[in-house]
Amino acid sequence: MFCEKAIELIRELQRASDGQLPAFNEDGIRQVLEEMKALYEQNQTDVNEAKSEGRSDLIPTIKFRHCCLLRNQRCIAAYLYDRLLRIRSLRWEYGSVLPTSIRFHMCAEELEWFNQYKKSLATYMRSLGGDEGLDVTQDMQPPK
Amino acid sequence: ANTETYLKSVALKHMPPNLQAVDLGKSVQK
Amino acid sequence: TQSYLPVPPGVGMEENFLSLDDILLSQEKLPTRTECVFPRLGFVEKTSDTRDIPEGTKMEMPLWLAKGLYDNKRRLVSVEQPKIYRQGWRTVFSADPNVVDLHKMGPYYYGLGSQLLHFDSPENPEIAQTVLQTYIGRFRRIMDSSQNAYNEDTSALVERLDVLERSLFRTGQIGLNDFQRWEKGQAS
Repeated sequence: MFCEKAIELIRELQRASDGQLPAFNEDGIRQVLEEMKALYEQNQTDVNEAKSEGRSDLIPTIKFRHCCLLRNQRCIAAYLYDRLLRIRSLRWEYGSVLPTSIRFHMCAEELEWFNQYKKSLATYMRSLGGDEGLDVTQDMQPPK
Repeated sequence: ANTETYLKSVALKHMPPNLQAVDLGKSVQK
Repeated sequence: TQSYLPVPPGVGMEENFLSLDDILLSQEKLPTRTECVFPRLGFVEKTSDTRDIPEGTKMEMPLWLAKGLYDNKRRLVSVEQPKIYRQGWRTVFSADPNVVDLHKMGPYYYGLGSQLLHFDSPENPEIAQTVLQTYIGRFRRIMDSSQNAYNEDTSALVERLDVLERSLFRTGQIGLNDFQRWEKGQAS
């Protein structure tokens, strides 16, 4: 059945409780992208045949494959986006230098995203509290 | 912008042409 | 971590595109019937002569696919209600909603029940009403148990709850634990 690999990616994240970051599943992403390529090419063939030979009976199949393409796209986007939310939370839990063990679980693009996020946050914090700025990542609990 | 760049470089640019955009407004709770 | 804020699920009949919970909910299977031939998709019967899914094939189809293919005007698939939403079970729920093991019968009883309303059926108003009244009928016990179970094994309390109810229970527990920490002067 189509989209099985895609839902596995989602289940993998759901199993990682409380915002932990599992290793980036590059192989899983690659497999989903390959399935999308195959589905798209099959649909292109059928669309051309439907147009040129009047095969309107192919429309249900084309729609079926399109649903699968959308599903794969959604799963990949949600997988990657949820990982960014976990990575973002790491800045607030660990500070700007992440433990090596966590960095190993991130792909190069995620490390880059994290660096950009740190810069955005730093720029924002510098803009607060007059000349000195304000580190809003400190004092997360109220004073006694 | 940071998030869009990330999604594009990791996945979206490898998808079929009509599926290379995701509206990040969809990440906002409805 | 407290700073991890996942995209929450949609409310009612809505789904949030990037919500992991909604994606998993939409993986739930529904009993369906194909109302036309689906050429060149024949993976259902490997031994058949054609590679088509014939018209009239009954299959368990994931919700996301059923929603994508469902169209009032151009019938590609028809969707049946799972047993738990039919008249027989609706009578059980109206008698006493607390007796049902919604984890076993679900685990997405409310979510799937809400999504079923996307498919036209004369029973939809009754399904909607049953789902709502079931939630109302079970809410009090979930709230009470989540507020009274402090620092103990809660597995027996949650084992018969559906996914939404477990989330509710968790929220109650977080509130209880936060309050206890504050009372003990551990919240600063």
